[in-house]
Amino acid sequence: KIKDPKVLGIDPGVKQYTGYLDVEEEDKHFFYWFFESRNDPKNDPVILWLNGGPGCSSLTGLFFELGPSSIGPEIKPIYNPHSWNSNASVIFLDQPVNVGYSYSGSGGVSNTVAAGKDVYAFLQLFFKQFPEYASGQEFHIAGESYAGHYIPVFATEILSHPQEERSFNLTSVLIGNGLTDPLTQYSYYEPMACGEGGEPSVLEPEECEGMLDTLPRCLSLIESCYESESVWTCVPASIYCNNAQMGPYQKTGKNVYDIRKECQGELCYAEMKYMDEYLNLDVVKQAVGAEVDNYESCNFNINRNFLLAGDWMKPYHKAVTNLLNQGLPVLIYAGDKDFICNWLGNEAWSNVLPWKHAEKFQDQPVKNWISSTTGDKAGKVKNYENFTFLRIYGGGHMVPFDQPENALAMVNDWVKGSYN
Amino acid sequence: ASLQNVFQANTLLDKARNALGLSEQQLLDSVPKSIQKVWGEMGMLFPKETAELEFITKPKSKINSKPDSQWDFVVQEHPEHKLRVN
Repeated sequence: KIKDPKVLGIDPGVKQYTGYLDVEEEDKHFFYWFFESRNDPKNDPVILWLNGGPGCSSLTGLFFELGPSSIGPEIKPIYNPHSWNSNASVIFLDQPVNVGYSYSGSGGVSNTVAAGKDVYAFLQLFFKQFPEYASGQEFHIAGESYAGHYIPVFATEILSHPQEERSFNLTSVLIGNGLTDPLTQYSYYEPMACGEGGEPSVLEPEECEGMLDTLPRCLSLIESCYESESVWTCVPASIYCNNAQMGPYQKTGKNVYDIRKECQGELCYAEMKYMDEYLNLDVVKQAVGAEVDNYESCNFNINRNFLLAGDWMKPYHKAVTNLLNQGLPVLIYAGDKDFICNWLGNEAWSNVLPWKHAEKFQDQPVKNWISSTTGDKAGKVKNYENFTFLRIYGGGHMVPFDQPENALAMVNDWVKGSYN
Repeated sequence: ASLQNVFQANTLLDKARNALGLSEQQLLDSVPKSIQKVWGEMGMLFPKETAELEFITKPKSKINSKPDSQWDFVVQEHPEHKLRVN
């Protein structure tokens, strides 16, 4: 038998499950890690957490952002008192295949939508095996960055199945520092990098000028991608725009995930190497039943995957319109120090998103968000009915890493139903 | 550069076409001239990124899969999917 993951001491007090969802015919195997709520798992909600990339493991969310422990320089767990399983059970899922501990013996998944059906199957089987977590508890999907593509698709997939067929209910979705409406969001790299996002400019005036000069061509390529949604127009859009709009900032050596910092190491955070080392320890792989011999936090092969490059610029915000019109609560939150999925772009697309109460949403005042754990003015919030945009002060791309108390306040308030 | 460009574009488009299993004619039918030109330009403007494009995701190196008997639960109630639980 594989050992109990509890032996690792990540969260010794709670029940945990790890394992794989196997898609036999396609030789795809998705790794997951479940932690029960530290509070009251029989009543607390369940959250599925997805990281983006594309090609980054959700175990980065576990060990670097919001999970029960982080990994320190001694390559040992450090207890996280602000873990998101304080008042909810949390599932971390590595997808698409060849991300983290997930794998495929053959060529991998090349676009997001194919993974949607697998995620639905995973949830069906998980809650069939563990009905004690779907006996009245609510279920939310949360994620960040490229999960801004995944989550609207996965939620649409789930809601496309009749309620009576499902072994679980979807209560809401949360997208943090996401990429969901590139046509709107790509106009906000220049303002964010050039002093209009709340931090001083990190580029010279002529570089800002250069970004503005290339923007019309970039937007016209994205528009072609929106119209055709064909890989032939979408791949050039992502290559052209990412070079033209992100290139100047990247050349400064600044951390694309936090405009206040320099980029250190392959993923811009030197501390991230500790969790890589930890997840490659045999004792860890044996305790969780990992079936790959090498763990990487981000698989750049996938990030350079040609079809995902085409996926990048597709209009996934259209799926958000449908979710909102079906009444599903949607939270778009953004740490305001991130460049690569910055708060200006996320605020902008939230404001222009067409849905049945779009005008009323636009007319709502932007209020101070008071964190329920610290009592601080921790950001700005705008809400109408089931749609909320939240700017979080002092957060980078990975808000729970920079603002752990306020991130926990946000998720606890949200899953309790305080959508405003 | 323009000569190189054409080869670059063709190479890249051919690689993409092969990845999608399309014939030459299917490609010409589905990709307007204007877009073929953009692909050529892309190869010239961003040779590194276009050269790095991966057309299939390479499978993970070594896999040591564990038999169902080593897992605490194995759930097979979904047609093509199986859940293994530790």
